[in-house]
Amino acid sequence: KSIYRNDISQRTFQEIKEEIAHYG
Amino acid sequence: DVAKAIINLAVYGKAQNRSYERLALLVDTVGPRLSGTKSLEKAIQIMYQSLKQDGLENVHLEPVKIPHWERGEESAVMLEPRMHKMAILGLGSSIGTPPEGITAEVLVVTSFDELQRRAPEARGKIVVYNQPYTNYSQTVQYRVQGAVEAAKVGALASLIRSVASFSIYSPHTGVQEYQDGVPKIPTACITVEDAEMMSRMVSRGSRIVIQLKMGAKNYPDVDSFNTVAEIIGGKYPEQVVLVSGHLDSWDVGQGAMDDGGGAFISWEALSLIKDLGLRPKRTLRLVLWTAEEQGGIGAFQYYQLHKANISKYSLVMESDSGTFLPSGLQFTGSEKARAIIKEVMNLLQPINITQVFSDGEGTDINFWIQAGVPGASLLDDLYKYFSFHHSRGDTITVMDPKQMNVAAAVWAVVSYVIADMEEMLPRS
Repeated sequence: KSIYRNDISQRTFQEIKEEIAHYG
Repeated sequence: DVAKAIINLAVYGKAQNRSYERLALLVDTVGPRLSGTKSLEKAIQIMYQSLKQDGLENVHLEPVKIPHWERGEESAVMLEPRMHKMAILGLGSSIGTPPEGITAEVLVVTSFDELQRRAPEARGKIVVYNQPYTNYSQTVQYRVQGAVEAAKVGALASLIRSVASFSIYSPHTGVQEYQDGVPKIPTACITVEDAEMMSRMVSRGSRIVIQLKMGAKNYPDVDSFNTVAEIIGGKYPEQVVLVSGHLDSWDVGQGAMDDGGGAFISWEALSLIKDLGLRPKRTLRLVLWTAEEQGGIGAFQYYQLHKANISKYSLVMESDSGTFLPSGLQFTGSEKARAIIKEVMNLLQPINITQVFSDGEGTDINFWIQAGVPGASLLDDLYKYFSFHHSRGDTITVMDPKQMNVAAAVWAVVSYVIADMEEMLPRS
């Protein structure tokens, strides 16, 4: 079904949370 | 502070009520926008000009073919046990009656099961379905399949209780389907009140006769367009967050709520981001679908055309269930993606809309979601929505500018942040 290839995140969830927090 | 800036501009700032005013202008100017009609194409041309004037990028129309059905004149009169002119709305794709109409005795049932049990009684009759309203997705089956099930047992026509959570003698319309090999019979919705009245009448032993006249006609497919506008991504322009609503409506009311609200908060999301001088890393793509009401016809052709790039779609969003005060975002995707969306929704704390629910969906974006792309939609006041849905009451009077401001803020924050994050939403 999905042909999304690079589904491997380079970062931890904590880093993603911090990235999102920057928008607030 | 991007989220606060978007919220302030949309809810308290200079952009307040802009989506409402824009919508009011369109629906007052064009009116309802039924698939296949000139009004829909006029609306598409107006949107094309408006999106360009708004300074959005890559504004273009993508050609598709869509169904063309017209209602014509229609009436239903109860002749027995007393004269009673009934409000009806024929269903999309229904055939018409002969010019003299169909006059026949009525069989009232409350379910498909009861129809099966009483099949021998249905031959040569008009079947009236008085099915109770449970929720839209379950109850709509009676509108969509009522004619076929009635025709299978020899009925001449079907009249279906409007699929509505609330009624003030307001019939609702919508699309219905025929089935190969099953005779096509005319089919229309009646009001909740008349369906219940007839159910009471037959329970007292009354015989009911109705004369039904419908001038409905199906025509060959016509040309139409999906309308597209973008804010092109600054770093990963080939990657996309799609934000959408549909421009077509039924031919009753103004189609302000379904789906003018969804289409115009989606436009507003791009306008807010542009007004703030923001350019996300990925492309933010607005699509205003055509012929959604006939089953996502325009959207299916868009999917066929663009699915080769499916790996580039980080999120697909459609608002098509109201833009009253949203209670949160519906989301479909992996647990990892859901966790990220929850973090994004926390940015909306200032307007206290932070909840993430299951079942992100939309007729026009489901093709992508079923192929694995994360999908989102707004969860709204569905009781209010289905009171007006597909009825003459769907006008700008139903809409509330302040609620649209809040809905637009939610839509803009989510679409912008997902479009601007360093990585796409995970799918595993």
